[in-house]
Amino acid sequence: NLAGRLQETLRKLRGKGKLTEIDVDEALREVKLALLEADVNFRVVRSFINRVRERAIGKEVTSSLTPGQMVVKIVHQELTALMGAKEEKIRVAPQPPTVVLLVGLQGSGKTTTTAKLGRYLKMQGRRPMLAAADIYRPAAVRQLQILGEKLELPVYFSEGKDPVAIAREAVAAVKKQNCDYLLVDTAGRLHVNEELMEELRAIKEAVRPEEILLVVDAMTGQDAVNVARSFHEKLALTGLVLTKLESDTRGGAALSIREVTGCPIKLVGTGEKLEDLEVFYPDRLASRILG
Amino acid sequence: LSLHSRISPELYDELEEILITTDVGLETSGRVLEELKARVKESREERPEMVREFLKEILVDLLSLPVPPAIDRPPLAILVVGVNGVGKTTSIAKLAAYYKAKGCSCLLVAADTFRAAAGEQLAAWGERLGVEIVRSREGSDPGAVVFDGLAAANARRIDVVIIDTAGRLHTKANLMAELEKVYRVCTRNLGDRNLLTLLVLDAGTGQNGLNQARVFQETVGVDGIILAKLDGTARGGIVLAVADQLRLPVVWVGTGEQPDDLRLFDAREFVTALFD
Ligand SMILES: Nc1nc2c(ncn2[C@@H]2O[C@H](COP(=O)(O)OP(=O)(O)OP(=O)(O)O)[C@@H](O)[C@H]2O)c(=O)[nH]1
Ligand SMILES: Nc1nc2c(ncn2[C@@H]2O[C@H](COP(=O)(O)OP(=O)(O)OP(=O)(O)O)[C@@H](O)[C@H]2O)c(=O)[nH]1
Ligand SMILES: [Mg+2]
Ligand SMILES: [Mg+2]
Repeated sequence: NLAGRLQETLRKLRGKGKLTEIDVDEALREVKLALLEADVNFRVVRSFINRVRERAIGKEVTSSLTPGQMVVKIVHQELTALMGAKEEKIRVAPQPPTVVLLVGLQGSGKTTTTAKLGRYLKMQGRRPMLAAADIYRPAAVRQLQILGEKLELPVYFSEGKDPVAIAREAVAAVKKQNCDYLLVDTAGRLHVNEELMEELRAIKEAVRPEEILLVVDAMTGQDAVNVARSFHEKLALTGLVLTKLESDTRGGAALSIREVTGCPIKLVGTGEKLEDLEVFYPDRLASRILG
Repeated sequence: LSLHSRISPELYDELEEILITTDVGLETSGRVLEELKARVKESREERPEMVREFLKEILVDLLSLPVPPAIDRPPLAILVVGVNGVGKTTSIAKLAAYYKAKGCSCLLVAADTFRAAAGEQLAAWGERLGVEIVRSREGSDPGAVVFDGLAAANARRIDVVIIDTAGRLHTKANLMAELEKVYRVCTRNLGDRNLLTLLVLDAGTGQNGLNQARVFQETVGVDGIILAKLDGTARGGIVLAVADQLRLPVVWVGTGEQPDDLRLFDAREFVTALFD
């Protein structure tokens, strides 16, 4: 398998005293295949490999006593740097409430993540309220209400109102109920649906969120960059949530999105239960992607 | 595609890039390109634009797998399965609309007894489409709901009964075991029905889609695929890997969130869109 072959190539490379350009090309080819198999975007892979190659034929390797080892180190360094150097926290607004907006494609895990994040903040001593701003999907509001009840968190909804109005009213409700966080669940939508993307922009304008999190399914393929770029251009995302990461997907979409938007991955969904939400550790994903 | 004046390695690289960037995956892309090169050599073709046409033909052939005849032969039970969030429940609503429009009586079975508001979601669809639904309370055994659903469908001689199941990752052995049990309840209570097991794949899925298909096929014998969310920018190339390595046909394509956003899979149309 690819992961095994890559490990073998890198192991042989580490042992070499002197590297030829062929050695480097061969190793980088294995890295390229591993990244593509892990769903990293084709163009992101190409620019990543070029960056690594540039360093690999440079002085830091040619003047090293263990050049092979140096190249492997460079690959890991560049990957980890790409993922972001350290974990990033959920923001707190200078004045409460802190508004968090959850957005993304259909079925990515927004509603579940909204509830999970509510639980996470509650455990940290915060007082979050959830807002059900998906008026389109059948029983979407019910879904968030049921999850809110389980967590004993208030869920704001207003029958017959549009999502912008719901979000705006929820902010007023949060202040009244003395909550310090408002987590707004929105309907899944395609980044190419202009009307619905405009709706998100209108929600953003109405409630000025501190955090706008793009919720992305970790098994997303090459299209991930297109989705993330569109959402980022329209909304200026502040972070990403990767869901369903407990599956056997390698999660390369995360790398692509990070490269293209520069947005930090803040949280990871690791299951269907409300406690299955974790802080994102960049070096863990780097090793997972490389197999 | 850039214009090529002759057939060259760059031309093949460009075609490979199209396959990779549409999620066909390394293994199937590699195999298809080898087949393409062989066909070009054998035909002594020299025009670069014909190479692309050859590739399209290879892909159309690959996708032209026989569709299960049961889809047109009620009485029918359709079991819909797949990982979380791919579009199972919505696809079921679309299937109900399709069969109802053909004059079939339909019954929906809400066998997702786990997820919050799963039953409500399907019930809302049933109400909207004028199709009845069999449900039970949250947390009860999905096998029991399926048993009740099939009993009701058989007693009332319903043409098409469609069973919604909970999303589940193929990597969770206990959940796949639960699904296998649901499948057995189906096969033992069909009466004179045909059973069709359809796996829903998200068109935006990367290589993990192949793992999903493999495990679901091993567990419950998948008859065909519903490729949902093809109305996005993802091309759904994963179905080429699934056709190539598992020989599973795509039966339906989902192109939106409304009941009429479902159509029968057309290999040629799909391959043309891959190259757009
Ligand atoms: N295995 C697993 N399932 C998850 C995770 N997060 C969410 N899900 C499941 O994914 C499915 C979709 O989740 P939702 O929260 O309904 O997704 P959504 O983005 O709100 O969907 P729309 O509102 O229709 O766009 C549900 O079955 C969830 O239980 C996760 O981290 N792991
Ligand atoms: N754009 C688009 N959205 C779709 C399509 N099919 C389903 N959806 C949307 O995807 C989201 C998830 O659909 P569901 O039918 O709830 O998915 P599911 O597989 O039943 O989800 P779980 O039961 O939670 O595993 C909903 O927002 C649907 O409206 C499609 O073909 N195109
Ligand atoms: Mg939702
Ligand atoms: Mg469902």
